[in-house]
Amino acid sequence: EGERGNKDEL
Amino acid sequence: MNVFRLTGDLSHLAAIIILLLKIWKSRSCAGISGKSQILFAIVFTTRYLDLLTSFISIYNTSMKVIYIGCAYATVYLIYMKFRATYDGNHDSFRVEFLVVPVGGLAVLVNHDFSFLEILWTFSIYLESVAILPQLFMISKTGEAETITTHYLFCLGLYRALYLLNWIWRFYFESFFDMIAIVAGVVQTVLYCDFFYLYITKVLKGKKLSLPA
Repeated sequence: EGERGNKDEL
Repeated sequence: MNVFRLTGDLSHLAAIIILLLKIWKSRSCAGISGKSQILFAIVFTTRYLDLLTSFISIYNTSMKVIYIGCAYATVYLIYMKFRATYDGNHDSFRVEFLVVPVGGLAVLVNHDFSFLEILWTFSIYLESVAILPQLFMISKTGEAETITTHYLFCLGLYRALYLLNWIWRFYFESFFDMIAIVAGVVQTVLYCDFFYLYITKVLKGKKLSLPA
């Protein structure tokens, strides 16, 4: 799932 | 979270609030490109659909809700409540020349060919050019209200701060996202001539007027 590490960025 | 991303988010939030207050207090959207605001509403909608699928943090969720709410409120004020003050003649940028290529690129160049990921990629590419109708409008009218220049400065600064955030994350977390970085560089570069005018004119108390 979290392969893209910037899912926490707005 | 690092200081660059936090100040970047706060700068973005400030820009959104400044614009909303400017329109609401002056009861006028003169000099504001409604097309850019529609593009920003699309950017937030396509990027924050994960509000429905995953929870990251109170901060993340509340900021996304605020961004989406303010974006649609701004579009509402421009096209409904204060539409009499909307300067449609100067807001003439052909946004289809932005949305179509960006949509195609998002389908071709992305990290994962899934619905949400393609929409996220579309929103990243679209955001990098979403300010063009606004900058185009200012070049046509040849000037901008000072409050509008503060809005643009905060908006441009936010992605520049995100670039510093990505440098920080590359150095300390050895993480980087090429799509977000390239789009962020393009987005920030588009503000360069505005930044120059803002720093050399507005910060010296002059009005921002372009050589007609």
